[in-house]
Amino acid sequence: MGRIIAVANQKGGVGKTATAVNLAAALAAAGQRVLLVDCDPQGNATTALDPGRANQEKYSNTYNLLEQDNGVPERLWSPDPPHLFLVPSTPHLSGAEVELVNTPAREHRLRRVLRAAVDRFDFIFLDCPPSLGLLTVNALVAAHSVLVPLQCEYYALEGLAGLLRTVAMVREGFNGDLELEGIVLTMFDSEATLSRQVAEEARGHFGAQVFQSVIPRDPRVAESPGFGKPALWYDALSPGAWGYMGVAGEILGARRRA
Amino acid sequence: MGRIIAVANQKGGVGKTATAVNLAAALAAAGQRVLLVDCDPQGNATTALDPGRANQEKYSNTYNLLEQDNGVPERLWSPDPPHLFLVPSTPHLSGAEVELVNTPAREHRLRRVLRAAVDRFDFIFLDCPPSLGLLTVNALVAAHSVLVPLQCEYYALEGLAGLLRTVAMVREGFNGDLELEGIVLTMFDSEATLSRQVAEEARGHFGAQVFQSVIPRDPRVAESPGFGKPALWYDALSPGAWGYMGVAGEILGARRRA
Ligand SMILES: Nc1ncnc2c1ncn2[C@@H]1O[C@H](COP(=O)(O)OP(=O)(O)OP(=O)(O)O)[C@@H](O)[C@H]1O
Ligand SMILES: Nc1ncnc2c1ncn2[C@@H]1O[C@H](COP(=O)(O)OP(=O)(O)OP(=O)(O)O)[C@@H](O)[C@H]1O
Ligand SMILES: [Mg+2]
Ligand SMILES: [Mg+2]
Repeated sequence: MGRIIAVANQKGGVGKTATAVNLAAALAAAGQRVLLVDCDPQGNATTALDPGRANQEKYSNTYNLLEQDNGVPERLWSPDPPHLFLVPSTPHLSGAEVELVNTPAREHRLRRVLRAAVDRFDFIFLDCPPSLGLLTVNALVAAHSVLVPLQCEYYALEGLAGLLRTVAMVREGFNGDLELEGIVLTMFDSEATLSRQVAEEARGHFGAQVFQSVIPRDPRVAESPGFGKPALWYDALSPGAWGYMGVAGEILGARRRA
Repeated sequence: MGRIIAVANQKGGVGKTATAVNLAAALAAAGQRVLLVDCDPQGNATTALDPGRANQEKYSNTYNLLEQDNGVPERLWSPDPPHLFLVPSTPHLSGAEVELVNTPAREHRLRRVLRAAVDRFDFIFLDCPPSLGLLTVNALVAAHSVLVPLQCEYYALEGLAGLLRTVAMVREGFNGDLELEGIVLTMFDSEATLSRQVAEEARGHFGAQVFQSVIPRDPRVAESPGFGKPALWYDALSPGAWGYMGVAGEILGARRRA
């Protein structure tokens, strides 16, 4: 049975999309069947794999999943890496936040659709927007676990307590088995004192919940979305891509032990 | 009469808070009376100036301004730099997004309060969250102009069209004289091809609307919030702080010509 992992952090620009895209690609490279659902109206995960957004109209998108309840379609778009499938986002999705407010069981809509499709994939990743609104809550209610990218900078640690409170609230109210998949340190710069301090503090607080593999700051990770490819396919020598291969290995290892 | 400037961009982590805090501090250093209103429930501008959040309970906060309509109080907290005043944010503010949905003239609440206080300040800066929800719309309706930090990376340029559409919508529906104060290039790395490409493209599209002064990527800007000070007060030799002094000069110059 596939595992649904929400990639979330309400702090902006910490590497949620970079993590969702590159981790999904690393697991696909390892032969896993992976679905990536873009739950952010900005649609950065969509443009990272489909820069011209040529496919967003031909296939059903995240807004369709939430509004129409008709399940993950059989025909899905697959970008370059084999075994990787994408449900794209459209700007229309920002309307869902308001439209869902008065809908019954509004927090469960994504869960109903994705839990019905779990057996078709090994992993389903949900890229969340930088907020704790209805789209992120839908993703947390649908997920088996939440993966938290933590940028190695001052504000990032600040916001973590708020995020973990929201995760606990969702676990109590809507999704009793929601686990923490782990915390991934992103944009780590080994020469910067601040990076080392934040990494030390995170490992001090969260211990083994922080992945061993660290994602270094790597220009190739920032450049690759412009070419519509995950970093691994853009430049196989990318240290950032190797960091994500490491995290993929740790996730697979943890599942083997489970 | 004071000028109200919203610092907005729905893309996360592009330097909105760094820009609001350091630009407000640069103008205060130039002798201007400046109010900074933290409109983001994350409260990063608040912790950047008051790391222990010691003052957030003693003074009225942004949630009070929105919910109780009783104006900008006489007694305001002032952090280290003289002439700089802060209306702090609290996590409570995230509730305002939902609470305001069914309130009459919900988009105008901040405008009513701030327009009544304009004569007490030369500038009022509004730090916005990474979304286009009610808090950001309230800030855009209250403002005379919007200042857009643009990180010199791929996704940042992508999101700009969406933001400018929202600004146009606010101008048509709620705030006819909303101008674009300008676009500030942030975290510019002169050695990175991507940085140079994004900067060239931004200047190509937006011409003189892009400030001449560019904010370089500078570790001191990222470290200074941990010490509760703007970069200029943390390290007077900070290139990032000088970049913000440059932007402050350009804003003052434009007002003299106006
Ligand atoms: N390891 C890395 N090295 C260098 N740049 C990176 C790295 N990871 C992400 N980036 C870049 O940093 C910026 C922020 O990353 P990203 O957009 O993935 O964050 P996010 O949390 O998804 O942002 P948002 O809050 O807007 O959804 C992007 O320009 C991205 O390309
Ligand atoms: N010029 C700079 N040089 C180096 N680091 C910077 C610079 N400007 C901002 N930063 C750092 O980059 C990160 C993102 O900046 P900041 O938090 O100001 O962005 P934001 O747009 O306000 O984010 P959010 O979308 O979460 O509100 C922070 O850790 C900040 O300290
Ligand atoms: Mg993202
Ligand atoms: Mg901010």
